[in-house]
Formats: sequence, structure tokens, C-alpha cells
Amino acid sequence: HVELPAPYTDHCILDDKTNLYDPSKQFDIQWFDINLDLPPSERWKQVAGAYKVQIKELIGVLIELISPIFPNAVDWADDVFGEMALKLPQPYRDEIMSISQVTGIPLGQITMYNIFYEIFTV
Amino acid sequence: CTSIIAQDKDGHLTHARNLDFGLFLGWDPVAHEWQISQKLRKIIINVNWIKNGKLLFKSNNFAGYVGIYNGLKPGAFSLTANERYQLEGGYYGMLKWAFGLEADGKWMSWLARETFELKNSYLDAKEHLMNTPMLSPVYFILGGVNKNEGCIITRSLNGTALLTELADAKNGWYLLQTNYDQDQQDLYLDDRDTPGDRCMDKLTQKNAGFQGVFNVLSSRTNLNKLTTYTVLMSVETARFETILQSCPGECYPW
Repeated sequence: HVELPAPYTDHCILDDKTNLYDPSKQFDIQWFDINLDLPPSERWKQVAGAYKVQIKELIGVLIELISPIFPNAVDWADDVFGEMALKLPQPYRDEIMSISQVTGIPLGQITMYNIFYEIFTV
Repeated sequence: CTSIIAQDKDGHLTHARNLDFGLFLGWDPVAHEWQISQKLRKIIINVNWIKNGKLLFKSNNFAGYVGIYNGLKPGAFSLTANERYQLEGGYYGMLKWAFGLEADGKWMSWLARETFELKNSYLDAKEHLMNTPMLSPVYFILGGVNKNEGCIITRSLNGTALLTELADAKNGWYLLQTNYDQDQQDLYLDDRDTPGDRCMDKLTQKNAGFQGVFNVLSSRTNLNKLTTYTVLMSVETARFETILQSCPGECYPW
């Protein structure tokens, strides 16, 4: 272990005898129901509708970051991941397609977002 | 990321994690934050998964993401997934899947979700997560409801590379997992195990609970510029709390 230089040194707040836990902060995060009894295409409509702007912003930042390195990254993602979406297992395929429809974000981009873990484990 | 399963002196388990994401994905020089981490904090939601009109399990998600990184099935098990980096990683699994060589391989966060949908006990979940072929490596941190029900499943694509049990934990009463194998040393520039262990040792077992573990996960460098939230879970009581996190000011970038 190498200690980080100040002011980034590891620091356990228990040393300060302070408590940062405030259970009321949990209510800053909204709760949603996802009903598995509904068809997959119906399950995420409320969430996708409520957050479509923020999801677009997130994917927009990703595209901005990738584009200077791979100028055709958006078209590539739309094509490759859009085609991949059609082969994904159910119910995830229909869920992802409906999120794409509700948010207006191209299917390839929503698919890429949903398989980000696999892309980033390199 | 940092996941912790802590057991108090009476055998009650608290399962928690920091989700860190966004490394090298754009730096905001004004806010002094990673751009992606900033955006992710705005789309965190909690989800009640309903089946046959009843609550089946709980999770938190990034809106628009249908898989699961963290969840809790009341009275059964809790799960967090930490990223595991390997040369034979997600790209390799995806390519094999695309060419039909790994048609049954599961996508990580969908395997996690499937486990919540299909399995009803800690042991069943453990077996499923250990042995199902998947497309990427990962650390599954699994907690239960009974004393000593906790483990870290170090997954490769086709099996479990290492299983670390809470009952055999080097620290006796907790498991702490970042993004390195338990039997290997962390990269010295990214060692979050040492500060996490030191802080847990200061916490002591008698203070193992939501408050204590949250304070550990709010300490540098388990808390860093990539941290988006802390989730706290108790399978026994079904408490599930997601609390937004950030590390403004002088904080390490990862």
C-alpha cells in the first residue's frame, strides 16, 4: 500500500468522531414499481418517460467523449448495437426496445447503455 | 466500487456498497468531477419488483438500465456486483456470444436479475451465481439472512475462480471487496482495500450496522470522485436505502 499524498491521503471519518449517516437522505431517491406481470414492453414506460431527458444527456456526454477518437461512433453504435438488440434474450429485448421508443433514443444507443458492463470490463 | 458485508455480534448482517463509475470518461474542470459520474447521479432510482401483485425483490437502478447491480430479496438474500477486470473480459464474451459460441452465456446484470426472479434462498442463489456460464468476469457479493451467510464469488466466464466465505474471513466479522481478487494484491495506485480494512477495524464489530458501514463507505478513498451512491441493505428487516454520494473538494479521482 502506498499512502496518497496530502490532501488526498486516506482518511477514515470515524477518526473525527463524526457521523455522516442521515437516513432521511434515502428519500432523495424516488421509488418506482416494475410489474413483472405486465408484458415486457409495458414495464419501464413510467421510468423511461420520467427520465428521458437525463438518459439522453448521459448518452450525449458519452458520444461527445467518443466522437473525437471515433468520428463515426454514433452511426457505428446505432448499426452494430441496434442489430445486436434484435438477438438479445427476452424479456430484456422487449424492455430495451420499449425504453428506446419512449425516450426517442435510438435502439443501438440504449442497447449499448444496457450492456455497458460487458464493454467496460476490458 | 466497494462492497461490504458486516456481521454484528448477534449475527445480524448489513450489506452495503459504493458504486463508482466514470473513470476517464470526461473531466468537468469547473465542478471538478467526472462528467459521467455527475450524470449518473441524476438517474438513480429505487425499484420495487412486483410479481403476482406482491413485492418480489428490491433494487436500485440507473433509469433506462434493465439489469441489476444491487438488490435485496426480503428474507432470502442480498447481492451486489463489483467489476472484475480480466484480459478475457466482456469483449471476449460478447464476441463469443455474437458468433454463437456462447449462446447460453448470461449477461452479468441480467444473470443477477434472473437470480432474484427465480431463486428464493441464499444457497440457491449462490449455486446459480457460481455455476451459470456468463459473458464477463465479475465479483458477486452475496449476503443472506442467517449468521455467517455471506460470500464473495469471484467469477470467470465459465466458473468460479475463487469463493471467499464470511465464516472464514481474515477479519472475522466482515468481507470487503473492491475490484481485485481476494488472493491478490491491489494495484498500489488503486488500493481501496487497505483504507477500507483500517476503517472497518476502527468501526469494530459492535458498531456494524447501517450507520457504521455508511461512515466507512463515506471515508476516503472508498469514497472518491467516481462514487455515485451508497446502498445499504438488511435482508432480515428488508431495509433498503440508497443515499447519493459525491466527494467534492480534495478527493482522489478514483
